Amino acid sequence: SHFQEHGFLQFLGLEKVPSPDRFLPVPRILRTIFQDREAAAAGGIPQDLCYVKELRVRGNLLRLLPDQGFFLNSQKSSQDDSCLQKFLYFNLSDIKVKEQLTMAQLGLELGPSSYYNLGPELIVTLSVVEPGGWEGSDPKPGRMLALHSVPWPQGALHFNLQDVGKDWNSSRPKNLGFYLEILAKDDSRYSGVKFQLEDACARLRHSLRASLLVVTLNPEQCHPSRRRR
Amino acid sequence: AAISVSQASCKNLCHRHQLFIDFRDLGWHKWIIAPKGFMANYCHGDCPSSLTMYLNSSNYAFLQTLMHTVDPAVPQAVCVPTKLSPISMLYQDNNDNIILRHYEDMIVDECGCG
Repeated sequence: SHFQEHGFLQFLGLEKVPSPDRFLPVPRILRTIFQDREAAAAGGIPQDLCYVKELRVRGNLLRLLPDQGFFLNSQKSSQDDSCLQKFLYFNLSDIKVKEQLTMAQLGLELGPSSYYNLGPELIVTLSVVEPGGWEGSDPKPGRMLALHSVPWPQGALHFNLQDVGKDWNSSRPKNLGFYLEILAKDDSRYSGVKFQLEDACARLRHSLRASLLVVTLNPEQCHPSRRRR
Repeated sequence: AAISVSQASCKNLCHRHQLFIDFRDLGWHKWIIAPKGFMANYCHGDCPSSLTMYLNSSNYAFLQTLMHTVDPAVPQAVCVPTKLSPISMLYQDNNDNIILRHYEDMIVDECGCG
């Protein structure tokens, strides 16, 4: 029985039986896609299994990769307006060689939205860290990917990383690193109440969650889409 | 033309039977987030020579049945799935990746002799 199970799991694309310590929360987008597909199957509605209509991309496998990075400069000076700096690290080694990356979206969860938690406006900067640029020394920011100004608190932020997808398909790195910096914009409303700003940043450090949603397409399981006449 | 088959033997003819696969029974509930299980079904029943052409059979099954009547060493057609459909599964792997994936041929929709 165990031998048969192993064979079947390999057929499903799994090396061995997963045994996660605990279930992590499933983001709404994945639940929505799953529920839509389940409803379509129950209703007998034909589905294109190689197109994710909710994300408008081709692909037959969706993965949500957790951030395995770490905070930087925890002993920073209290003079600057930097709220936090974090190295975001994603392990892509589970993506098979056959798979083509069709979408990569970084999600940042800044914490629950609440009227009572209103705080300063934030400047969120995301930069690439070149592969290997985090080995042996603190990661340094490279090419900037995005700069967002967001009112506090914003809930979730999403960054579409199209360039990263193109690079990944050509060079196939086993991991991806990003440099995230969040600044608390200086605001006259907060002058003289620096401790509130520090509280807000401490809360943000506690609640910040990052994840990378990647969609891949296995050409062996998906034929090329028909070209429009 | 009407086929004279008794009600009792009809029950034994090849057709789809309900089978609910509960992932808890397999211990897979520890890594599959959704669904908790699904109606997979299965095929079971006889494929008698006289009825092969009526039981959603493939052309090959029909020929195999004819050959069986000529040479009993050729096995009779058997009851197999003739139409299958996929399911989606949402699960978590050992690296804490959450994965949403389609799996083909997981639900038996129709059965026939093949």
